[in-house]
Amino acid sequence: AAKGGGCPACGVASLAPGAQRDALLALAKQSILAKLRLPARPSAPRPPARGALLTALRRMRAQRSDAAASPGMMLRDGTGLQEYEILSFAEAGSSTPHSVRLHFRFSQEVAGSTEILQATLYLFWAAPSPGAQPVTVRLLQPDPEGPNMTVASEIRLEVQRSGWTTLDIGAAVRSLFGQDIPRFTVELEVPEDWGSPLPSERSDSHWPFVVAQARARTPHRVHRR
Amino acid sequence: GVDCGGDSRMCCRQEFFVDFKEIGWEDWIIQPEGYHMNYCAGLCPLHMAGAPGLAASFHTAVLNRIKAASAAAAVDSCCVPTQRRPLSLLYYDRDSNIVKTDIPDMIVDACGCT
Repeated sequence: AAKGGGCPACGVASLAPGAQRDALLALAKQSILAKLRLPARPSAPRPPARGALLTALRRMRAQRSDAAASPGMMLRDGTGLQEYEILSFAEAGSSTPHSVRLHFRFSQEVAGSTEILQATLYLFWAAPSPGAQPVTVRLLQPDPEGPNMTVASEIRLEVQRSGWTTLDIGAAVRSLFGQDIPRFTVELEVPEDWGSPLPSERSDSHWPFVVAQARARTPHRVHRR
Repeated sequence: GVDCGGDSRMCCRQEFFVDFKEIGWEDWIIQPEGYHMNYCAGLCPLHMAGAPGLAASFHTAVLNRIKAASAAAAVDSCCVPTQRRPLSLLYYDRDSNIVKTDIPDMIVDACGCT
């Protein structure tokens, strides 16, 4: 260990080779976790189903090439600040014959140190019958004062046929990132005769997901005169 | 920059690769398979201080000339990274979301004397 707070690698050179390697591996772990603002490595993750992941990556690539083609594409100014792209799959919540709730959760480490640039919700409709069908999508956030949830926004859609729909939820997620528990719920309400608006299994490649772009917050610069 | 090798004692870049499988992190770090945690090591005697083309701003170069001129103030300069690049990571966070980020200045590509 470096004496007197010197550079972390300073004391390594004087160690025996085996101990030196261990010290460097420990230093690498500490350095990566510190830069990811993680207190420790995450416990064993629950990876998404392969089909759902491949579909999500394809949709993201399609969205990115569409954005690149559109003249109004938001060019990311080269601020040099660390940027994040987050892919979050829904967790199924409570449901009724014609509505379902989906939970999305973001990690404290990212939510607490970044600002949201963009967030998009991807939903797949398996419309059973032709013709326009009214669907309501509500964004619910935990109420800081109690166990209930508050409606952050409500969007009514006319779904003409089966397929993917994307919704810009940047504003709702931005407000959410300022809260203690960065998570929100999407409630889907469909006509009575539609049945559940969700694919039957989470392993289905049409499982809903959110893609968010975030950037490290600019460190507060104190200007002294 | 110079890569360390053999019995070189002068300022150079020491390569050091951390294999995520070796440290048991391959389950939560999806890409890459490891991290090149290279570091700078070696001596920076006075005559190498501020040699042109190394990490020296004009101020540092002038300071080194002053040091070189007055032996009494002779102090070694330091062997530091002169060129670094980001580490791109794709990993699962604590809620099993998939996160992609580029951590700036994590990989040392070259070293030199201040």
